[in-house]
Amino acid sequence: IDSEDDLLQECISSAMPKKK
Amino acid sequence: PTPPFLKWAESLHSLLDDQDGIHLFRMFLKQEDCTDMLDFWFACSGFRKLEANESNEEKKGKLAKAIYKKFILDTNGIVSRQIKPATKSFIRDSLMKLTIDPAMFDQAQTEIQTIMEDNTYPLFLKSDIYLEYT
Repeated sequence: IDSEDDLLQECISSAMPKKK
Repeated sequence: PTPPFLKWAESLHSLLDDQDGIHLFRMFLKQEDCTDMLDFWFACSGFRKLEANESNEEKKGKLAKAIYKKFILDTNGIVSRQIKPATKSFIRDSLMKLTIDPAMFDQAQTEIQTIMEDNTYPLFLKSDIYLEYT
């Protein structure tokens, strides 16, 4: 089970642009 | 080609569309003690992007609650202090419902974005951190 912090971190990272 | 740091000065979106730009902006926000605004902005974007399939419903609910707890519930937090009370009530009411709306944080994200555009972003472009980088 993901902890809330992991879930939040994953969510924030998913919205970041990928390296160009 | 236009160097990235000149593009960053075009708009907040150009800055947030570049990994190095985000990194530098975060360093500046850290000095100002408001990195939460940036994290919240990206958390809202990530939340909206979550696909609407069955297996995600539970995850979406958990995530919405985590975003609410981290950024909005603490009324002393930088994000919570800047979001309008009506917007906070709207998010709290949405959380109580069984179906989570992918757009439930959109208004709050817009409010935080406007504050960054009017305040921290122009300050960043005049900051030593940015000027030294250029």
